[in-house]
Amino acid sequence: LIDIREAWKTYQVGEVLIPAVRGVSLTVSAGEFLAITGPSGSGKSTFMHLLGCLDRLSSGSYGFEGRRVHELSRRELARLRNQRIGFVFQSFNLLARTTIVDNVALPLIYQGVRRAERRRRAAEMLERVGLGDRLRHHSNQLSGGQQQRVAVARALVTRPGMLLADEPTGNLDSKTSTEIMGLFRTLNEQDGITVVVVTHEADIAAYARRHVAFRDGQLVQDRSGASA
Amino acid sequence: LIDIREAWKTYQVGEVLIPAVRGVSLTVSAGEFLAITGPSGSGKSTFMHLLGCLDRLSSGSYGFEGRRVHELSRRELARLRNQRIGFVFQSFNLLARTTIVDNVALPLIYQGVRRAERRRRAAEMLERVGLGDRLRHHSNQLSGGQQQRVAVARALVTRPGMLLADEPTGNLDSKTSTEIMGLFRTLNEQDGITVVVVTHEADIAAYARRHVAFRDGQLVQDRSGASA
Ligand SMILES: Nc1ncnc2c1ncn2[C@@H]1O[C@H](COP(=O)(O)OP(=O)(O)OP(=O)(O)O)[C@@H](O)[C@H]1O
Ligand SMILES: Nc1ncnc2c1ncn2[C@@H]1O[C@H](COP(=O)(O)OP(=O)(O)OP(=O)(O)O)[C@@H](O)[C@H]1O
Ligand SMILES: [Mg+2]
Ligand SMILES: [Mg+2]
Repeated sequence: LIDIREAWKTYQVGEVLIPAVRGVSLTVSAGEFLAITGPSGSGKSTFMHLLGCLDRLSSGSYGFEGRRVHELSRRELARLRNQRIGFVFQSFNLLARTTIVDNVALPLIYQGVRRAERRRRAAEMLERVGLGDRLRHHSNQLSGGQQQRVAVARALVTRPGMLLADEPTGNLDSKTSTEIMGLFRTLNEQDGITVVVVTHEADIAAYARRHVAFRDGQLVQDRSGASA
Repeated sequence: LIDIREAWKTYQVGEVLIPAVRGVSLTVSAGEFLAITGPSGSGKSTFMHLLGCLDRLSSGSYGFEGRRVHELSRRELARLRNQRIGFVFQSFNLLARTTIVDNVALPLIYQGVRRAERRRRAAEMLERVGLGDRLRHHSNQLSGGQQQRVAVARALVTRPGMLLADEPTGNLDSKTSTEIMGLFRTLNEQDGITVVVVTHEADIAAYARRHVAFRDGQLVQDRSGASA
C-alpha cells in the first residue's frame, strides 16, 4: 500500500532550514495497524502530512497503491485524498461556526453524494463517536474532547481505505479513548482499513500490531509484536 | 483565594439549554496545587473559564482574592485577569502568523512593560519550556507539542498569582510532560503560585496535592493526599 523511500521534508524559516523529516523509508501493507511514537518536535506530524498527500516531499519517493504520489498534480492529489484517505488532524481543523453534521458531511460533497444521504451518513458517524445528542452544535460550541471526536467522524465518513490519526485521543478521558480506539480496531479487523496512529501514550500504541519510533526526523525503531 | 458558591453556567444552542456547570461550590487557598479530572464534556473547561474570569456565571457567586468577580465590569475583569491569572487554553489560542516571542510578550504590553524588557522576559520563558531555538518561528510553524509549550510560556510570563492550565500536556511526550509539570511544581513550591490543572492523565494529576472530579457538570469528589 505505502512505499516511501528516503523521504525528506525541509521547512524554511527566514534563512534557517529545518529538516523535519530526514531520509525516512517505510513500507506499509494494506490492512496493517501501525503506531508512530516519538518526542515532541521529532517529525511525526510532518511525516503524517506526507503520508496523507497533504504536503509534498522535499526529496525521495512515495508510492501509494502503486501510484507515484510525488509526481501527481495538485488536482490528482486532492482526488486521491478525498477518495482513499481519512485524516484526523492534531488540531482538528474543523469549521468553527458550522454545525458538526455539516462539518462531517463536507468530504461527501466532493464525492458527489446527495444531500439527504450526506446528512444521514454524517449523523450516523457522529452517533458512533458518542455525539448523537450534539448534532446541531457548531464545532466551537463543544468541549475539546467532543471536537476531537468530530474530527474522527469526519475522517471516517468517506469510508477511506486508509485512516491517518494524529494523536486522536489527546483530549479524551480513558473511557472515551477506549471507545475511539475500539472503533479503529473494529474498522481495521472487520473492514480491512489500514490504520496509522501517532500517539504519545503507550496504552494507545498498544492497539497497534506494529510500532515505529521517530527521533529527530528519523525512524529509529520498527517492531511488530504483541498488542493490547 | 477562590470562593465559588453554587456556580451555574448554562449555554443555549437554538432552543436547547445546556447546563454545563450545575451548582458547583469550591474553595481554594493561596498556594494550593489542585487537579481537576472528569469525562469529556463534563464541564471542566467551562468551569476553568469561570475561574479565570473569562466567562460570567449564569448564577452563583465567585469571590477571588476577596473581590466579588460576578459583580465586576468587563474592564475590571480584563485587568484582574492580566495582573493575577495565567491561563493555558486547551486549544492554545495563539496568534498563528506572529512569532512566538511576540505571542508570549503580548500580556506584558497590557502591563506597560517596555519593549526590550518584554522581549527579554518572553525569550527567557520560552527557553524554560525548551523552545529557545525556535524563537523566530510563527506559532503555525511549530509542532503541536511546541505550540502547547508556547501557550504555557505565555501564561507564565506575567508572573501570575494563579495558574490555570487546561490539559497542558495533551500533546506532549512523557519526557516533555515531566519537564512542564516539574516547572509547575517549582513555581508552586518556590514562588507560591496557586496551580489548577485539568487533566485526563492520572500521572499528571499525581503532581497535585488535592484532586477534585467533575461528572455531568457537578463536583463529585474532593480528596487531598499523597502525590507523586
Ligand atoms: N459554547 C458552547 N455552547 C454550547 N454548549 C457548549 C459550549 N461549550 C461547551 N458546551 C457544552 O458544555 C459541556 C461541557 O463542556 P466543557 O468544554 O466544559 O467540557 P470538558 O469537561 O472540558 O470536556 P473535555 O474533557 O472534552 O475538554 C459539553 O457537553 C459541551 O457540549
Ligand atoms: N510550518 C513549519 N515551518 C517551520 N518549521 C516547522 C513547521 N512545522 C513544523 N516545523 C518544525 O518541524 C519539526 C517537526 O515538527 P512536527 O510537527 O512534525 O513534530 P511532531 O513530532 O508532530 O511533534 P508533536 O509531538 O509536538 O506534535 C519541529 O521541530 C517543528 O518546529
Ligand atoms: Mg505533531
Ligand atoms: Mg475541556
